[in-house]
Amino acid sequence: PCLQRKIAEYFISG
Amino acid sequence: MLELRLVQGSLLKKVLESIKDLVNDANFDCSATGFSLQAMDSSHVALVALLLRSEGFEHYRCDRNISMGMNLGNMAKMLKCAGNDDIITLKADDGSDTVTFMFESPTQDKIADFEMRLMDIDSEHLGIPEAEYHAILIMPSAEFARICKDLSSIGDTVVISVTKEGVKFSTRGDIGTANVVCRQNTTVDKPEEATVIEMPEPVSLTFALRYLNSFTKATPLSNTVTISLSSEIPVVVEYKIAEMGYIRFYLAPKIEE
Repeated sequence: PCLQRKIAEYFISG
Repeated sequence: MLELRLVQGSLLKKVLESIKDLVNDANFDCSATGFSLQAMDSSHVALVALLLRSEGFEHYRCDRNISMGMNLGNMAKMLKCAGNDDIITLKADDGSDTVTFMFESPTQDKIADFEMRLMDIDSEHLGIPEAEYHAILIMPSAEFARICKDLSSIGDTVVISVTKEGVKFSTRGDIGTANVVCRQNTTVDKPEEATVIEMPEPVSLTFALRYLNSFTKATPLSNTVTISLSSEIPVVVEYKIAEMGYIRFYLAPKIEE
């Protein structure tokens, strides 16, 4: 099984 | 006061058709640079970034930076009422809670205006860091759309693997497996038919086909698509919008647990 990452884990908020 | 006149109105129609199913509501930002949007899908797995540069508009007036919240489904409904050859003008007065889309037929014998209510959208703006990609794949957009569609009838995820030999799209599902290999091919009659793999460092990443299929709704915007891959970071699927800018889709990878 693969875990779907969220986009905000890679990009900087703000 | 905002007034943006786009002679090739069909571009805006195509942009909306390509993102309306991925993103429900979004803020369109208007500045001296251009008309732009950044938004995530509702599950925060994909992000879309659109830029239509001010130089691409026949008339571009934006007195101050403004952000206009719109429901993309409603905006798409309004733009569907514009003819493919129509000139589209967006207008908004300072402090107004509406935007007006004006559609002019090429012969000026029909002029329509549609007013839409704006929304307050509390959206998170993400900074996208500069990344060096291990592999950049440029291929006909229709070919990429075909591969995503075909593979999604077999499985839910695709493994995109780049080697010096080419790029392989693989999936597996209950009924079996599928692999599509595209080799670099620059000996074609037209440059837009070429498949080019730049900086082919070996890279292999897994993505949900549902999102890639959604991105391919932007296929009518460009004959080619550029897919940038690097280990363990989101893929970028970019459709250039002739003379004006781009629409970029970012998709977070799936990682083995």
